[in-house]
Amino acid sequence: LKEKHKILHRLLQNSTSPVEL
Amino acid sequence: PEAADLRALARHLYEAYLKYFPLTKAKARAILSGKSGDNVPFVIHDIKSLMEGEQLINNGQTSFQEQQIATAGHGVTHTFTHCNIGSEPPDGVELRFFYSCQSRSAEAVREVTEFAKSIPGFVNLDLNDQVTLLKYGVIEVLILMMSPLMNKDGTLISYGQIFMTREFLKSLRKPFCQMLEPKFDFSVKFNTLELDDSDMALFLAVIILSGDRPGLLNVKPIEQLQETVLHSLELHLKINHPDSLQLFAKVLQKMTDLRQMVTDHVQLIQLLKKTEVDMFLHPLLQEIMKDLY
Repeated sequence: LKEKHKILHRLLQNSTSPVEL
Repeated sequence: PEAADLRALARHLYEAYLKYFPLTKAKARAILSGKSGDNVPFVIHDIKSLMEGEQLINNGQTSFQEQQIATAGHGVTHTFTHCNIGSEPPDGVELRFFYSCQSRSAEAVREVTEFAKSIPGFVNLDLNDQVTLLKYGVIEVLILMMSPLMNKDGTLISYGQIFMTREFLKSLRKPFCQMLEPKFDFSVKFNTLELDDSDMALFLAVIILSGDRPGLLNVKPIEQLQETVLHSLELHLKINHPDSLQLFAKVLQKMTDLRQMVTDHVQLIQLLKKTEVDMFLHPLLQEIMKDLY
């Protein structure tokens, strides 16, 4: 599924602004 | 101790909400009620004021628009940089406005993604399931988040800088005029529940963590996460709205309306793709809507 949703996948993997849990 | 954990979760999600969503309900309601000091929105009520409003936005936010395009990926720069005032005849107004909405929606998807990542446990879910939860949840969240911006007469757009009247939106040609009417009807009813931003943060997390989305690989951990957030929401509503009876149940019932609105919205977009020769759908929104329902 992630192959068909490359931008969404990239947004999920992007570590520029994650909240530290 | 358990209640303390649920309160901590509510606080955590509220903080994440404030971090990722620039226009809160508190700010939006202040603008709509004229209590925001100098922050008076420009009103779009006809074609002339639409042109003026577009100019206002284009003058102030070029770099922001470029940023949105960079976020969106490849192949969209040409189309979106041509959405400027005066570059098209007035009959292209609907499509031009539609492109602006798409740009803002793509940016909002990014905000919702960051918010989802802040839900404790979300990033530990199977990555495919994270994609599925966002694919199916994000439009519901975006529609829900329009409610604080709306009243019966119109809606704030462009981060609260502009108020667009409902009558003007209804005057656009079909099917553009049909796109926001159901959202106004929903919002007017939803706003009577008088949820605040801290309630909204928990409700958004509940929507995102829906274990019945098609194609999920590992439902159990999602349902466990949602159950915790649901407990937190129930407790939070009792404390935050002690006099509002059955508010928790009333809020959850709205999830059915949201799903129906997404189905109708996606159908309208499919119709637009067939009928508008010049229509271009943002790659991120294309990804989300493809094979959705």
